[in-house]
Amino acid sequence: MFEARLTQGVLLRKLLDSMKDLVQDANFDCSSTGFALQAMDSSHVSLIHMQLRSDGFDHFRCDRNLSMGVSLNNMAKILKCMGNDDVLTMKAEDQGDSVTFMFESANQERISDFELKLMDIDSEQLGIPDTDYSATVKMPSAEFARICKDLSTIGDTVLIAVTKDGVRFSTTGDIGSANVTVRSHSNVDKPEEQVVIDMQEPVALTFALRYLNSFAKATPLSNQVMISMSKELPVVVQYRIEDMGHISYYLAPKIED
Amino acid sequence: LKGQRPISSFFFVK
Repeated sequence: MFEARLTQGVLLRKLLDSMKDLVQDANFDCSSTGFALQAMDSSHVSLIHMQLRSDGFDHFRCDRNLSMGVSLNNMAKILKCMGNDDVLTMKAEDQGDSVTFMFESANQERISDFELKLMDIDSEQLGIPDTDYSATVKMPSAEFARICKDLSTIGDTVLIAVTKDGVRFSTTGDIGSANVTVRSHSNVDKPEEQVVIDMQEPVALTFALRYLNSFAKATPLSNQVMISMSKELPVVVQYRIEDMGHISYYLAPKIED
Repeated sequence: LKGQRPISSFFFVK
């Protein structure tokens, strides 16, 4: 038996909205540790890893490990039927072929349940090695989303270069070129607006903007985004979900010709 | 995808 109750049900809807454009079908892995998903996008260029810890839920019960295969698009459609302030409860039997989403309005006057059929999905779990990154940038997630969107009007790829002076996002295209530089700054009153650059050595890598724009769909989940880079390694774009976990996206850099 | 290694090649299969 799996049962998980989330007062802020809207959180799961935001999570689905931040994954469904990249991944069609995936397994949610339920265990006593929590509720997790790891999946590659259809072109196998990027990897999503999201994890919600069991202690972040108001109630969490998972008698035995369970892998729930779902169409993310269909699950997102169901979660769209949830009110913004609803409490969400997910339930699934150990050997069942469906998962139930129950939505309770804050005043308890409306209770609805939606059942989603599960699918068998073959997926290999990848091990992600711990890495000491050359540079890690923490910045407002909305600023990162804006930069990726703005640069997409000019080019298809972005060069992200971290130096001690700041982080520069550059692109070129048929109509011209663009650069946005963000400098580190702290703001005691508004920590969500600060930019923190932790650099061991300068690093510059090129990425497809299409993917970064998909990752930025996670912006509503967190005020800040953390971008970690090392030479010739995938970038990690991580959104921390307060008191619960994170969603992290891995994207391989473009190879120079 | 052109100019890009598959992401799985950076990780190991569990």
